Amino acid sequence: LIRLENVRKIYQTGEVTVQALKGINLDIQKKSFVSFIGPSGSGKSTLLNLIGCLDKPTEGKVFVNNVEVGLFNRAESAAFRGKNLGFVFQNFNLIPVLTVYENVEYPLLMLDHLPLKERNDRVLRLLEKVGMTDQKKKYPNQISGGQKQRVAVARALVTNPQLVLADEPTANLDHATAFKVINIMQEMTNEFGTTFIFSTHDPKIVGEAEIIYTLEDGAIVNSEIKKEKK
Amino acid sequence: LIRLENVRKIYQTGEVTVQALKGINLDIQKKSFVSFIGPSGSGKSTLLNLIGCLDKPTEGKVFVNNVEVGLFNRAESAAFRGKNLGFVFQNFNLIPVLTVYENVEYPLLMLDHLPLKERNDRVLRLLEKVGMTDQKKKYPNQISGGQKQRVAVARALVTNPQLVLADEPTANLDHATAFKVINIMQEMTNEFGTTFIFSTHDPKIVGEAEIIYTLEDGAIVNSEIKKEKK
Ligand SMILES: Nc1ncnc2c1ncn2[C@@H]1O[C@H](COP(=O)(O)OP(=O)(O)OP(=O)(O)O)[C@@H](O)[C@H]1O
Ligand SMILES: Nc1ncnc2c1ncn2[C@@H]1O[C@H](COP(=O)(O)OP(=O)(O)OP(=O)(O)O)[C@@H](O)[C@H]1O
Ligand SMILES: [Mg+2]
Ligand SMILES: [Mg+2]
Repeated sequence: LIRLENVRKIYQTGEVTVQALKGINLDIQKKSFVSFIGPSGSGKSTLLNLIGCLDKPTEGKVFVNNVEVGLFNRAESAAFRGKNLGFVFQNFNLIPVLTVYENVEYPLLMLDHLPLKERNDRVLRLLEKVGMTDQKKKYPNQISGGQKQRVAVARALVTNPQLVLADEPTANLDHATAFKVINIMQEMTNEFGTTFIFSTHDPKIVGEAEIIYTLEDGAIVNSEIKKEKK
Repeated sequence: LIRLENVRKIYQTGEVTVQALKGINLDIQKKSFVSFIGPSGSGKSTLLNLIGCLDKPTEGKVFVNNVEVGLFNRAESAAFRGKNLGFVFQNFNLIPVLTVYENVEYPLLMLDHLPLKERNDRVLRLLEKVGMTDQKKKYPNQISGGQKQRVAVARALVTNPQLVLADEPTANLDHATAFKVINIMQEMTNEFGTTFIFSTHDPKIVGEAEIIYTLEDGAIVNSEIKKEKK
């Protein structure tokens, strides 16, 4: 499903050059629970952004479903993401002028074949699963940090994408709520064959992962295959 | 140092009334490591905002150093915070147009008795402690989530405040970096008698706390005294 060939990412800020990713090679199969771990600043978010077509590599190639996504222009990237991906951002990125309900509904508006009733059902069902039903009319600045994170998770899942990229999706959640979120994701993998790629510091998520890649200073220094795929 | 008497906080949003805090009574001594834990949405950030003079209670009184901070106007709150408090926000709240260095330096500019050399030493020392020296010329949108969090921590500590309120200060940090941050805080408590109040889901912080309050649905449902104060 995902292939990275010799991917490098370099940021230039003034006189400082940051090698955020140094020659990454990866092959990720469908229907897997993959986790990237590593120290703060090691390149996890950068890697997820490249896989998620939010950014392009400085060198090397990124393939999703055998499509080289680094060749897209901005409109093509946006269309590809809308159809195929769900993304949980490290800083949530909720739209301030939309309510919780509208934030979760938003990606569905981009898919024009979905009737209103079906859209409404999906949004409500996901809000229920993340425990945010009572808060659906509030705005992002009226909910707690962990509540924003749960809305971000719901939004990433609502289009039932084949690939979900989740950047520290449980960082602001207590134990019980974090497991609720992990369970929703496992259900989706079992029911729809969704592939989940996490960047995380949370040992609870790492514990559920089938494959764990360790990033350090922009390079993959370890990979561990943990479970048999069911 | 801190006293809360029958504190309530009610948010009104349209027709919905949220009782974020329901009659909190608290007494926190100096030089302690206090941790608030509880499910997402239970009121931790709200409580920290009240103690940190960023918000006022709907009912009840909040005393810091025997000063009733709920009576301040906005200018008085800002002045009081600048002299007495350090705050690590759940969403970091870094100033986008200032560099990492300038963000950490900022609270010192409000204290006008500090010579430039001393200011520079303090900023650099704290950046070193949180491992952000090499990044000091970057802007907030050029650093990772955990790096932003570390800058927010450094900024909260730079004025050597007698009270630090930290809202999930390790949520975005890996194990090793989180312990670095916890150690800096323990050093400050031992060296300067700083009081630390955390809102957190991180068992590492809870493990270091002397007193643990559990919040649930806006009320304190448990308090546990763990260690002897050294
Ligand atoms: N400005 C606001 N308007 C309306 N409701 C609010 C507002 N701010 C917070 N709330 C509500 O008050 C409750 C407590 O929020 P708070 O941010 O204190 O929770 P928390 O314990 O910090 O949660 P988390 O662990 O998710 O950060 C939540 O139900 C939240 O939705
Ligand atoms: N826009 C940018 N310009 C310059 N440097 C950047 C930019 N974005 C990220 N970096 C740098 O690239 C490196 C990797 O960043 P990245 O956000 O991928 O780390 P991370 O592993 O997600 O960290 P964390 O666990 O703290 O979220 C960091 O050193 C960061 O400072
Ligand atoms: Mg990151
Ligand atoms: Mg909070």
